[in-house]
Amino acid sequence: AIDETIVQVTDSRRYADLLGTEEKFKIFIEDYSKEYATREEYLHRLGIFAKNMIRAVEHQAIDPTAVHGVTPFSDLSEEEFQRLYTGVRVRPQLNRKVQEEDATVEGSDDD
Amino acid sequence: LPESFDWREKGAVTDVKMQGACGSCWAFSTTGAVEGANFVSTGKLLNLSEQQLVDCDHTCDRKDKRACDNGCRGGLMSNAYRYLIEAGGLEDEASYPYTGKRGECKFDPQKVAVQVVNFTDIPVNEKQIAANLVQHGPLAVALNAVFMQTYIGGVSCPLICGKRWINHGVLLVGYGAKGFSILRLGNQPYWIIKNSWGKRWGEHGYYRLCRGHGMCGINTMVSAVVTQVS
Repeated sequence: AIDETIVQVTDSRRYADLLGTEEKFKIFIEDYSKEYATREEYLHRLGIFAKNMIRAVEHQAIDPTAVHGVTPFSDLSEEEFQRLYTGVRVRPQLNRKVQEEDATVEGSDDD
Repeated sequence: LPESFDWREKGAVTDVKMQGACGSCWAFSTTGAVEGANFVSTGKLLNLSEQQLVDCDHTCDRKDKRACDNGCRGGLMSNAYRYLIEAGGLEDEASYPYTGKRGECKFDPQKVAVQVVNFTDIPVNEKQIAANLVQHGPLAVALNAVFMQTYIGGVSCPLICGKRWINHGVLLVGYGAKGFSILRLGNQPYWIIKNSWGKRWGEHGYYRLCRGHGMCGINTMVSAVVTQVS
């Protein structure tokens, strides 16, 4: 029976259900000894995990010679992953340098 | 230049390390380059301290005073070299072990294991990068890590990977001549990259990336370092 007074407003469960991901998530938790303090945190991480499975499929399509899938970072959002596991502070002049290089490449593409 | 080259086979690369949930990749990239340069000049491989950089290095870029080394919140390898030249050197891992958190600076100049005397930026040309790699040892590089979150193995050769959004410091340790790429219709040369996310990530902690296309900005922030020979 569906309780019409309670409406699902987040999409995390939908993603999880679409892919049948919860079993994979449980294996991921076991493999990487992950612990989540509350049920809410578990569901939140499950939602992120499901989205990352979709990202892995997208990455696999764009990058077919590599293998993409579940990694130790599959329960992190892209923003969390960048904040916690990367950390190079790019100089503004570097971005300009790359932009100039891009322009040169495009300009020389005569034939 | 040799067709393929790998500093790991020559004993110039320490075991894969784990930065943990701390944006200290810049420190690992720096120590990797210093470890390699020290090996090239002395023949000895030392395991050097990232924690010293995380705790003690607050150096800012000369042109952009906002780009400062800031422990787990990020930094730049070129800033770290300047810090090491000014501080007098780098302790080894055993005397200043990694904790994964920024703490009080406990650098002891008496315990310096390696001194840095100079460093240089390498041009964006990937043949020049290969030549410098062979000559100077493993090189500190930075790249756009967007594909690395889901990477498990193989040669990564994405059709699109932004060169402008460089956010991760790693270590270039070698290159190979032939890694098969469907998209590029044949065997493609690749870089061998040491990461700092532990051995359970990627190919036992390593990443292989297409060579010759400036892939993910790999050619834009490359540096080599020279250490003191006593």
